[in-house]
Amino acid sequence: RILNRLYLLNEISQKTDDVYDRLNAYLVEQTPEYYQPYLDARLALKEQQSRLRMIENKDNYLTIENYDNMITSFLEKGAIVSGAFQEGKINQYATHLSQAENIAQFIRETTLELLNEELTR
Amino acid sequence: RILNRLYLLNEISQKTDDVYDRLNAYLVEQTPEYYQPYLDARLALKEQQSRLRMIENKDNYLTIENYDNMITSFLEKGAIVSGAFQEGKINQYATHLSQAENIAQFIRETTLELLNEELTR
Amino acid sequence: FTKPQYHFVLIPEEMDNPYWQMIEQGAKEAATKYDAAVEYTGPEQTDMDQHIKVMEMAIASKADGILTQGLTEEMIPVINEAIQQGIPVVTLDTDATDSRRLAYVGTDNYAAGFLAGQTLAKATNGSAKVGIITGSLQSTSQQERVNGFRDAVKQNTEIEIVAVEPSNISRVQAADKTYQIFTKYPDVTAFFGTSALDGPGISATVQSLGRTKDVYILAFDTLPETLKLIKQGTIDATVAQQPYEMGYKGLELMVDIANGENVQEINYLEAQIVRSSDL
Amino acid sequence: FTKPQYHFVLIPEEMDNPYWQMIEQGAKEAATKYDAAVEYTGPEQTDMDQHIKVMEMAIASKADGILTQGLTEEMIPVINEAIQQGIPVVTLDTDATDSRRLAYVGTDNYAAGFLAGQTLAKATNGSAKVGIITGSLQSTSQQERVNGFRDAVKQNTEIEIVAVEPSNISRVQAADKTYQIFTKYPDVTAFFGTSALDGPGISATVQSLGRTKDVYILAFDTLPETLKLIKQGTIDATVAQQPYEMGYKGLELMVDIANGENVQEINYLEAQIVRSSDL
Ligand SMILES: O[C@@H]1[C@@H](O)[C@H](O)OC[C@H]1O
Ligand SMILES: O[C@@H]1[C@@H](O)[C@H](O)OC[C@H]1O
Repeated sequence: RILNRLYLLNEISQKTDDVYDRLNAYLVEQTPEYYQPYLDARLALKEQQSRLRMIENKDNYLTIENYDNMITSFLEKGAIVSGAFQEGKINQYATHLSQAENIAQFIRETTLELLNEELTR
Repeated sequence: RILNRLYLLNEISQKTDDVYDRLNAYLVEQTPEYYQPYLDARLALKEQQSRLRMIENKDNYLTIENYDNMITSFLEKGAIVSGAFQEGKINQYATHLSQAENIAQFIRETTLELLNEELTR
Repeated sequence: FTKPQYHFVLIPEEMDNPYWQMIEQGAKEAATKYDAAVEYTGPEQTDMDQHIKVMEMAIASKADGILTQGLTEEMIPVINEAIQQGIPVVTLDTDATDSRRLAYVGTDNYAAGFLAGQTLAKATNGSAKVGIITGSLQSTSQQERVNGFRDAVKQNTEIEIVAVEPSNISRVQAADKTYQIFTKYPDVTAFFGTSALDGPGISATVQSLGRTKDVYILAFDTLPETLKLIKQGTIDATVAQQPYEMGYKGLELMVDIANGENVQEINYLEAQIVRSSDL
Repeated sequence: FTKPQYHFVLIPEEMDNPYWQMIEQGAKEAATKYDAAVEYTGPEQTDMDQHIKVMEMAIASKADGILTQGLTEEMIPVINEAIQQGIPVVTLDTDATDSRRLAYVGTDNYAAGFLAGQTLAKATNGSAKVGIITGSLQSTSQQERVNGFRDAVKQNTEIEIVAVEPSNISRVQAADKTYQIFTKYPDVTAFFGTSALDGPGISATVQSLGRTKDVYILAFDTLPETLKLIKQGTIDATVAQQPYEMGYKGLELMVDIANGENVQEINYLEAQIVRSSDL
């Protein structure tokens, strides 16, 4: 039903922000206490990502494919950030963090696009 | 009911884009044939604006107030654009058109914020 | 439903521009033939920052290939980023020769400008004051057209290019800049518009000033409105490109690339002059 | 529910910065008292483009008043635009003296920097190699603090400022820049941090290098973590501002302005030195 689809889209947007915020917190605080919540947030986002098939249809499948791949790209970028950070490569992690932030913004915009599509069918 | 509130928010975002697109079309085509659809789109947006009370509550009233005023600012800007254009003040209308576009983007972002708020209550 | 094998993205300079919609049409028809999907997405009006952002979105979306206008050198880093991430890039209409794009399909823009210069020199018996309206002073293809035109007319000592003004590929701005040229050079006798909507913009001003009879207008492309203005005699001639074929062939090349095949790097589509006698 | 009489907007340099959250707290408590609502909104991390965008949103939202950091000259046009549209602006923490803002509430930043310089000179018996970590090289308030400090120490021929490095008001970057200064000037004997998180960042590096005993650290502000480090003896002293009062008084002034009253333009809140003996 439509409300479930809307909630899923909203959850993905929220979980994306959550991953980004926890990654930032880990970078600032630099302690294992902040790393685990970041890993948990990633897992939560992946769970929502795996449910995308429930809203795919013949009209939005290209956008859903983009969305799915953006989430994967975002998670890949986050892994690069935390890896570069743990190796002390400060110059690299800042660049990839900025890219992760861009992709999070793309995810937000695509969420709105998909919400619009749901609400106007 | 929640779906009605979501549809209203979505309508406002869509109508805002509609007003902007029709204003642009009028500026490009420069004929009365394109001015009337622009005026019609403005009216349609105002009708949706007047229904904002249905989604206002004690938690979102500040955001609703901002949203309401952004729509008014957007419509005011559009009127300045078409006025400057009709008077041949090309330099002015381009500046105000750019500002109208900015406000339309603010309206989209606030729409998403309100949609998020609805979906997470 | 079944999904197509490939998911490509086509990014125009300007989504609403009728010229780019012809490219879209060609690409989408090829897509149907080759079991691919091609999204048409980009700036609604020409905007470099938006263009780069849409490229970045296509990269983050892991598109199977990107067809894009090459526009200016600012595009090079993001084209190279796509290639770096394993996403093939084919340029259409405007090349980015210093990038890692795999192929280009479109007009040889310098040659087309040269042809335009030859055409105008002949039509004006080698004597004219020329105003040029160009889509963008930064766009590589627009620069090449102006350069080709200059080189073709430079041997005619009686042909003077009095101004080169940008239109932002917009009809309204083309009309405004034409008006400004008339204001500054009332004795201008010819105009050359180097992007698709320049001709219609030029002709709107020439008509409103009652100068149709004594001003020669050479446009670009074969938009329906341009062809109509040629039949009427308002525009004298146009440089015809092949946008539908750009889209079609560009998509074919992309499918070949996605299938692992080598492709020819430069794929010119010939431009030619069209006059009312051709219609 | 009933709506408050006024709807103001408070835009910090950085929403997540604990110093700015103290300003928020003061403003919100004053708002409760004066039947106003104040939104706290802005960049999550310091970002000029975002700051200006949030100002533009507040203008488009027709806020009853805007309280904002003045940050740099780039803010002047958008502050003036708010005033032009009848929206009063009061600056907090950092003034924008060349704008049309109506009032400023905050520290006299030059004087605070001067006081810091005097303090460090005295604590080091007039002999030190000093590294300065500053929030931003562009922020007006940060520049004034460094200038005040310079002026206070310049009569001490044995005090040398060996470096001034920006931290982007971030603890992580303050720590990194401190490390870089140690690398380049291993004989540095003192650090001065001019924004709230610089002191904690400096002390993290000084501690990790085992230099706590022989390096004097003068911080800024009284964040709980800074006070804790002072009690431990890691940080020697700090320049205490009054952020809660900035927020509270700023909101009071804004209510007066919204009620049509004149207000005093410059409203300094005194800064003073805090050491472990004060705790
Ligand atoms: O690059 C394009 C050009 O080839 C055409 O002539 O006009 C429109 C432009 O966008
Ligand atoms: O401007 C602020 C400054 O006053 C404080 O010291 O540190 C944080 C800054 O944002």
